[in-house]
Amino acid sequence: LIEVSNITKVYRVGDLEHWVLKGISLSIERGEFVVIMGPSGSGKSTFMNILGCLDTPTSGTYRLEGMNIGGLGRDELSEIRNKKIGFVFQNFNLIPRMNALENVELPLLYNGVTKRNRRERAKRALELVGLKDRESHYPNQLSGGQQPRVAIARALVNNPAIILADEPTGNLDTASSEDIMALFSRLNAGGITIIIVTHEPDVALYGRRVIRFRDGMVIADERRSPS
Amino acid sequence: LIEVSNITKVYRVGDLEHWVLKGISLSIERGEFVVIMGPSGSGKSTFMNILGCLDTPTSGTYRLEGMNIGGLGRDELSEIRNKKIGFVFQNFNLIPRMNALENVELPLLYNGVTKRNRRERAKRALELVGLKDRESHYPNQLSGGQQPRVAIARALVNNPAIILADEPTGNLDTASSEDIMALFSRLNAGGITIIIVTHEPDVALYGRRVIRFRDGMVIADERRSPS
Ligand SMILES: Nc1ncnc2c1ncn2[C@@H]1O[C@H](COP(=O)(O)OP(=O)(O)OP(=O)(O)O)[C@@H](O)[C@H]1O
Ligand SMILES: Nc1ncnc2c1ncn2[C@@H]1O[C@H](COP(=O)(O)OP(=O)(O)OP(=O)(O)O)[C@@H](O)[C@H]1O
Ligand SMILES: [Mg+2]
Ligand SMILES: [Mg+2]
Repeated sequence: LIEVSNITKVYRVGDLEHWVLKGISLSIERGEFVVIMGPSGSGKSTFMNILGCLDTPTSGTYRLEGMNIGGLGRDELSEIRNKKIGFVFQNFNLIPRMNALENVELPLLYNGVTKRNRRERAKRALELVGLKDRESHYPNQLSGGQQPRVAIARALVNNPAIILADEPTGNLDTASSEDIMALFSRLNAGGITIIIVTHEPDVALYGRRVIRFRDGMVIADERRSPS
Repeated sequence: LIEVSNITKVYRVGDLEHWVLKGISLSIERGEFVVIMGPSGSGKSTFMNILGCLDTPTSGTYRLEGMNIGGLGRDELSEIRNKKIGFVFQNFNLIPRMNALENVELPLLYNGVTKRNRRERAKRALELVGLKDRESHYPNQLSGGQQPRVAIARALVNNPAIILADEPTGNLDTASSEDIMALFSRLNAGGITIIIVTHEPDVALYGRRVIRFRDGMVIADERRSPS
């Protein structure tokens, strides 16, 4: 499903060159439940943005379902992002002028879903993450643990083939955290490929494979035997 | 130092009235290390914003160092915020157009510190949180675990009497998290009053008093015997 080969990412800040990804090569099969861990600044979000077709590597190739992503134009990338991938950003990226329901409906606009259907599906997604009674709240009227859940609902609403979640539970209390991870487990049991970045060992337990980053490189890649 | 009496906060969304704080009464002495916990949406950030003089209650009184905050004008509030309180926001509130160093210098501008002194103190604060080599990075060039640390550095740079930190470690890996909590412990040992909202039991262990919120009320308030 996902195949990356020698992915690098270099930033220039002032006259300093900073190699954030130093050559990542790995593949992820359909249906996997992968957890990515590693210290702050080790390149996890940068890698996720490349997987999510939101950023391009400095060098290396990324194949998604066999297609070389580097060769695609803007419209094709946009189509892939909206149809195949649900992304939960580390900072949620909610649109301030839309309420929770409208934020969750957003991916459905790209797919020509009728207005009534959008409303229904967005409501159901919000219900799945425990925010049924917060539909009309705007992001600044939501708590720090409610905003990520709106972002999670938005990532699910399109039934994407792949969910990329960057620290989805960082701001959640234990109960909400367990609910969200159980939800991801159910989605994975239904065939959705899940890739989650987390700092929390409890969250990592839900995955069947743990990839560890350090200083822009993968230093460990272990599959867990089913428990 | 801090005395709140029957603090309420009510929001209206549409024609629904939502009591986010239902009558909070408690006092916090100088030099305490207080941890606030509770489920998502239970009112913790709302309470912290009132303590930090960033928001006003719907009813009830808040005395800070004996002064009734409700009676103060905008300039007086602004002065108190900048001189006495260091605030780490749940969403960091970094200024996108300023780099890390400039963001950290900001509170010092209010205090008439010379430009050279500001630079020195901001550099030292960034060093304390492990971000010495990220000074010239802008917020969107920082990782999810680096941004909160800039916010923490900014909250410390003025040597405030009180530090209010809303989920300061939510996005930090274990190592950074321990460094930050050790830093808060040292500051507390030096006399600074610390009030931290957290979801993490490990972080709560650093406090000597745990106040638990639920549905806008305090349901527990326990002092820990020194271990
Ligand atoms: N401006 C607002 N208008 C309407 N409702 C609001 C507003 N701000 C917050 N709320 C609501 O108040 C409740 C409490 O919010 P608050 O941010 O204090 O929770 P919290 O305890 O900090 O939660 P978390 O742990 O998720 O950060 C939430 O249910 C939220 O939806
Ligand atoms: N646009 C950019 N320009 C310059 N440097 C950047 C940029 N984006 C990220 N960086 C740097 O790249 C490094 C890796 O960032 P990244 O966000 O991938 O880390 P991370 O592993 O997700 O960390 P965290 O766990 O803190 O979220 C960081 O040191 C950061 O400062
Ligand atoms: Mg990150
Ligand atoms: Mg909060």
